Amino acid sequence: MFELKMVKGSTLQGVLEAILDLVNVANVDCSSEGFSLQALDTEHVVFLSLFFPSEAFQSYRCDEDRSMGIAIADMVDFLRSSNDGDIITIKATDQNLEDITITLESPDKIKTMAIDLRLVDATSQCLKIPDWNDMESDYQAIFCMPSEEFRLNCKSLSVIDDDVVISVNEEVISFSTKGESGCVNISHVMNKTDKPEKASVILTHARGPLSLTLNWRYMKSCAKVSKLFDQVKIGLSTKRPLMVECQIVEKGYIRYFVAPLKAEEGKTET
Amino acid sequence: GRKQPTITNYFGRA
Repeated sequence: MFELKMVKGSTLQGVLEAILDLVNVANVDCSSEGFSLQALDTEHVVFLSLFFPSEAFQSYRCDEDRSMGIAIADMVDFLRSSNDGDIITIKATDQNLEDITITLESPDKIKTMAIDLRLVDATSQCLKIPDWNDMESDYQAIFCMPSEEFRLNCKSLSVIDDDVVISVNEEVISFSTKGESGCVNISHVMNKTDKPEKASVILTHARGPLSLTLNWRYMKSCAKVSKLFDQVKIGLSTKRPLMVECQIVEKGYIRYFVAPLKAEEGKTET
Repeated sequence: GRKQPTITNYFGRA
């Protein structure tokens, strides 16, 4: 049996809403540790990998590992009809491998709504991605920034053009774009003090200057998810896609991987 | 025009 319980207002619904910008269905793998979800956008440019640990929920039970294709669009539609404070239960039994049941219960237990959602085939969403610990060393630069700053950057950059250059060296991280109507250049000086301020950008490591050019259209879902968290971690590499991560409690994460248009080592945009 | 690389250039199918 698989069962999780949470109070509406938790991060899950917000995350699912943002995933809808990428896909309508996603594959969910459940284990006793928590559940993971993979989603690949229709253009195959963005890949999302998330892990919600069991600790993120009020209660969580998974007796046996199972994989389920979920119609995220239908699930979100149902969750939208609930009120804040409702208790959400998602349940799958060993007797019925074709459906999951989602129940919404008002805090005073007066009203209950339930839906049986038919499982779908979402195996096309699955990619084989290496463990982050094995991949991390391929990232020449990793830094953290307040997600509000990241979101504001996403907003101001999208005004001008789709192509955005992210450049990083040991001193500065910059986001820039230029188009017919002008240009935007945002730079953040890295905070290197022992006591970083809350609003600062903190460099985890950088091995020389590096710049990535991305089509910012593909960052829409990522910018939406970052709103739900305090911090985002961004990884740049010439061998790997751009990585943007938000941390869910201690062990969980949402990681976006976005294929860049261009990756250059040894130079930064001025 | 410019070709947008896909994520499958980086990660293979499971």
